[in-house]
Amino acid sequence: EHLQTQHVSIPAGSQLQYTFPECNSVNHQICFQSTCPKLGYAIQSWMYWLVGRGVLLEGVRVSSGMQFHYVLCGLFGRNVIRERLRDWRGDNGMNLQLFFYKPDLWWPNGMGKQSLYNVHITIDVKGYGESDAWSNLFGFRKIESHIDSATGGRLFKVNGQPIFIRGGNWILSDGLLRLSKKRYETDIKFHADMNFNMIRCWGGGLAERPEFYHYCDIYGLLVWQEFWITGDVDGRGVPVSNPNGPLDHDLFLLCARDTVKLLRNHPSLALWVGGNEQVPPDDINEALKVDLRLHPYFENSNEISKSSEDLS
Amino acid sequence: MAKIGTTRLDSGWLAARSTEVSHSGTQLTTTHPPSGPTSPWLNAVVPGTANGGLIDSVLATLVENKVVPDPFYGLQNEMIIDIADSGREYYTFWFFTTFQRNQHLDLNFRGINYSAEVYLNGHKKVVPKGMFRRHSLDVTDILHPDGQNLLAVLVHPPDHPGSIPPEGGQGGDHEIGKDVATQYVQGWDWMAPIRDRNTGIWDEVSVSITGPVKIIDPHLVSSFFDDYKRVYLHATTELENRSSWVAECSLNIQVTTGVEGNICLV
Repeated sequence: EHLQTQHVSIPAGSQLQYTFPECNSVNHQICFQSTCPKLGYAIQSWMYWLVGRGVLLEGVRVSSGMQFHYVLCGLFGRNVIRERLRDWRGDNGMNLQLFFYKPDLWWPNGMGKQSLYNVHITIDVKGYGESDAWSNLFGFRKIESHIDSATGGRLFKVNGQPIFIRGGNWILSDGLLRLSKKRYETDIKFHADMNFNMIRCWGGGLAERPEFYHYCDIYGLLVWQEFWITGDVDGRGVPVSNPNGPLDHDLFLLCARDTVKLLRNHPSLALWVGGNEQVPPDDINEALKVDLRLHPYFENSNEISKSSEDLS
Repeated sequence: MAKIGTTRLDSGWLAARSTEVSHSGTQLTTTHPPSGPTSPWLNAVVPGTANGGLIDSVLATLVENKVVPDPFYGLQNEMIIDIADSGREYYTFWFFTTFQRNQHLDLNFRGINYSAEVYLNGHKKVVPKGMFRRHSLDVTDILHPDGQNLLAVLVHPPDHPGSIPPEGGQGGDHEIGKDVATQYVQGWDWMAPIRDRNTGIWDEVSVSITGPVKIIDPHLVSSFFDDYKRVYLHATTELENRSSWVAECSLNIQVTTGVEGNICLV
């Protein structure tokens, strides 16, 4: 399994953001690939093929990746390699990660298994011992969607496979908010049994709870989650009211950001939507788009994976 | 030393209408704690009970204690006074409980509708407005050394509960839209209005014990290459050092596959 430990020094009374660094083999692989992509990719593929047939041990592949790196340094000079690597990394510092070879992917209901991994993060403080721990189920999946110019509808892909969305509307579990895990599990399994693969959480209800998302992770229901804007109440109802949404836009964005942090690690979370039958006020909508855009690093990485797909 | 981790406060909660309680929050959590479910105090519906429910809205507690009829049957909702007619005070409620702890401790509310004042052992902390936000209060300094702590929470309804026109309609008079709260509570074509607009501690309450350094909101993202053969997991987290010295830490991440069937990891 994957285990990594990093040393972190945190000044007194302060708060910082920390990203786990990559394992070396990735470093070398990427640099190799970025230095001479066609040769690099061909050799990579060949090695994966050997690993896939059990001829080559994964560890050997990784270390040979590192050997390649040293050979390249010899051929092209360390600075060139370092330069290429820095180019690849970009200045967003987001290029740090744990490496998995052919992990079990998470699939929506009806497309495959909902494979989940336990991610466990702990922090030990020198002179104290274990200070805090956090764990979460995590599913490896890539969800893409775009508006189809021909039909105007939104098309979804999961792990590169197009998916026909069969979904249902969800208001909430109980009108008086008597929420329970048992009821969430029953309701969500029911949707899976009805052969649905998406649940849309209506903007006049709740930002659903981690228990709701947990069972959507388990049963493979993608979730379309709306923020708290509805056409009827926010500018399109009878009488027309609140054309500029809630009074306190900063409070709305604070709640939206905290909700995203609460729910963002669930593999079932597929789409954030501004509201029901209404676009939020411009300042809120723009802020949400900025907050929820794909991090620039992943834009770059799509380029790399695209180039490798082109190559393949 | 108690083990680090999070514990739900899911037992022994009491609730009472604020206009029927003469004591202040400081008195409730020092000299005059309620002794049990005797008037005006009721047993509050709590998380982790048989139905696994979370602490609910005020109305759910009143229904549970049969103070009001269940609004989901017949026209019984018409027999419950609406907040527009009763005023916000009528649905402003105290929630009270006790817990044992004396460590680096955070008191966590995963959802309060709509704002609240928290009293712990006589000390007051204000919980700001907003239904869809978490609150984590560092209460380490105000815990009782003997571990017996008294907690009282005064929960206020949304600022704009609105009123329900005779013809009903989608979202009543739409006033609730001025707040950052769920909007169906003013009634919709498929739903009668909720009389208290779901005021209350509507999601989990817990206490978490940590050492000097706390992990906050890790973010996990995966990226894919080579047709999903080569996959990377990016993990970012916030770390808070609440001690008065530099903390030298080992930060560990472990990823294990979920075990299936009757296989167990040793």
